[in-house]
Amino acid sequence: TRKRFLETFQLVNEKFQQIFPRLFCGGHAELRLTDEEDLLTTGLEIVVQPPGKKLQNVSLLSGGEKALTAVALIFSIFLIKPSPFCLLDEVDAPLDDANIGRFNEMVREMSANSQFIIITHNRSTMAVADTLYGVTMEEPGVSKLVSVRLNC
Amino acid sequence: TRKRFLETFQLVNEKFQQIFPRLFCGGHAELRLTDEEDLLTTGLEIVVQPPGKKLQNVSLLSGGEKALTAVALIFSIFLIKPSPFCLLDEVDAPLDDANIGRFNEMVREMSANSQFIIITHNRSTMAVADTLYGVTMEEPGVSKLVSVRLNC
Amino acid sequence: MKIKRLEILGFKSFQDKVSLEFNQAITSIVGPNGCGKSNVVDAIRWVMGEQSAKNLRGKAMEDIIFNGTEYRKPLGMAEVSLVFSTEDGRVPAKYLNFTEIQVTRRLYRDGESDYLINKIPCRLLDVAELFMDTGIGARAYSIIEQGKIGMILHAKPEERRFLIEEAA
Amino acid sequence: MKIKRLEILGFKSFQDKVSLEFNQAITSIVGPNGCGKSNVVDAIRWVMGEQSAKNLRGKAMEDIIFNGTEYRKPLGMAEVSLVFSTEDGRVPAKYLNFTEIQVTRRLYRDGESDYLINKIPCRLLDVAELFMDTGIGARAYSIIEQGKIGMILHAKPEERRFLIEEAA
Ligand SMILES: Nc1ncnc2c1ncn2[C@@H]1O[C@H](COP(=O)(O)OP(=O)(O)OP(=O)(O)O)[C@@H](O)[C@H]1O
Ligand SMILES: Nc1ncnc2c1ncn2[C@@H]1O[C@H](COP(=O)(O)OP(=O)(O)OP(=O)(O)O)[C@@H](O)[C@H]1O
Ligand SMILES: [Mg+2]
Ligand SMILES: [Mg+2]
Repeated sequence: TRKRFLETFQLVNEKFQQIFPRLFCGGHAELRLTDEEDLLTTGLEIVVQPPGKKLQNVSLLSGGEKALTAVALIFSIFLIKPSPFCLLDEVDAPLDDANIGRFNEMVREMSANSQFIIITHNRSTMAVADTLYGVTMEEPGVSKLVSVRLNC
Repeated sequence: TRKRFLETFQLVNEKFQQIFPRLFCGGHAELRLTDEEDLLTTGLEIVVQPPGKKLQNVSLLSGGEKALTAVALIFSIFLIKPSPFCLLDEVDAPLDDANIGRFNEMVREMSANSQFIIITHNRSTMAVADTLYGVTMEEPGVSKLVSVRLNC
Repeated sequence: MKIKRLEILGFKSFQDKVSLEFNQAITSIVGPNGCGKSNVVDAIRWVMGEQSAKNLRGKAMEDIIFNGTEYRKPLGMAEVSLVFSTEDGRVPAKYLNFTEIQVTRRLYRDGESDYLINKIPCRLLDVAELFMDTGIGARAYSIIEQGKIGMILHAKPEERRFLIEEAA
Repeated sequence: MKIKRLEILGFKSFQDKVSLEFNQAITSIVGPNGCGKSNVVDAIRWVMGEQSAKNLRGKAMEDIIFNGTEYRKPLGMAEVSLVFSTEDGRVPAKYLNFTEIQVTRRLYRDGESDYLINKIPCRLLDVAELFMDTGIGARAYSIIEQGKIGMILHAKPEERRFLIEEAA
């Protein structure tokens, strides 16, 4: 399993280095093992350089940059070993319109191979969906479903 | 200071019981001391009942309900002992349009006595502002300010 | 296996039976704060075998049973079913002659709990095996809960390795 | 005392001097992800005396000095000034004949650090006293940082009491 961990790490890292610049419209990011000698306990470090900016501590990134970086990593793992479905609950909340646009483009691409279920308050994310389910509480405390079918 | 802690607690609690139903359009919430005997170490418990719903663990509340409850508490403390200014960084991110509307109404009221500086991605929150500052990075990594004066 | 349908009855804020069809590539769930969207995510995690109430925002597992409102009484049972289609053929041998596989979980207020596959009672172990064999397991990178996306960057490096482990 | 103006130079992403007027009741700061909005909040916390780099998303305090970009060199100093108007009269006696009070903090890369009030060098203690006497202190309930609003509900009851303590 040490071997499998390393192989998976390298595949995910390769993918992450492609996915990040797509979501950030440039820039560069990669994963690093904190201890390459000890694959059973090594940690996973994330190194990020948004387009045009200098390489700095990941902690200094903005709220939206951190969220988008995490999305890039999640999508990279997903592309290496897809699950049949992916459930995203309001991951677009800290993103600005431009980043939401690139995020949605990527979801649409990946939905060719997996089902995506996305919870959102954002109108442009809703626009990407094939089916929209509205959850309402006409009667307080009791959830009801209203289905709005967008595409066929 | 035990006496002052208790007095402040009671004033804030009273205010919280008024502010919460305004932001939630109904419902009921209050603060409780976990240990009324020991005012030096007692904790602060928050009890919340959104309109029409039953009293349950605060943990079961939705993301938006938790954020709005926290805003209600912050505003209650602020009204009891106002600071000259209040800085809010994207607190509206998890809120839906209706809640953002009530949140902004309350900010406008409170701005009679304190200056508010609000960072947001939300258009209706921007609409409440007297002055809008746009921060941009035309050149990557270098922040520039663009001021858009809305009202006078 | 692909998800076909989710049926929720008595789970959290879903007093009345609710059925969501998931036959499209991208499904979006929308609605006001507190109306039940994240509860749908909790329902999926729960029917897939979530054992910790904390991971479902509760204190005890009983918290996931519809607790009533100002005007309605609590229910005595929560039931969630996840229905999969077997058309892509990636199915364990014993299910090959089924067109769909329905996984059901029930919880009663007295703590009694049932698992069913295609309406036949089974053990949690059978459900866990089914999910493992079909790769449907609720992997950490396939369900991102509300507010949790930031944890990946704030986590310590040692805490992040599980993401690679789950994909390995 | 009311805030009049914030001047930022060399702090985080503000390489060039930036001046924000705060003479209105509600000021909103907007812009794309990563453009510097929260850095403005950090600048205000910093000039008010923040001692922990961690509370400013840094590892060492040096992290708050403009670090350069792909095309520009780093700077050697960060300077932030907060200017207050004294027109409402709530001012410590020694400042009564000033129309404004300017608090300035500088940090050099070698670690050297300056505090100035109305351009006269002073100690951190003088700045802290000024803020305390005028009630401008950066109380926990007057600055809510990005992503931190949820902490209030997730905190343990003992961790929340400071909110009452600060208002008492
Ligand atoms: N066992 C239960 N019985 C009844 N209602 C419940 C139960 N558990 C949770 N709820 C209610 O469900 C609501 C939360 O729903 P949920 O988290 O799905 O909201 P949401 O649609 O995701 O909202 P947001 O947009 O704010 O994230 C809470 O108001 C809570 O009181
Ligand atoms: N010392 C520094 N020198 C140069 N750039 C810095 C420095 N410290 C932080 N930055 C940059 O500032 C950016 C973050 O800015 P900030 O957090 O203000 O963004 P924001 O406008 O709040 O975005 P969001 O909407 O995503 O929250 C990061 O990209 C980071 O690289
Ligand atoms: Mg939610
Ligand atoms: Mg920010």
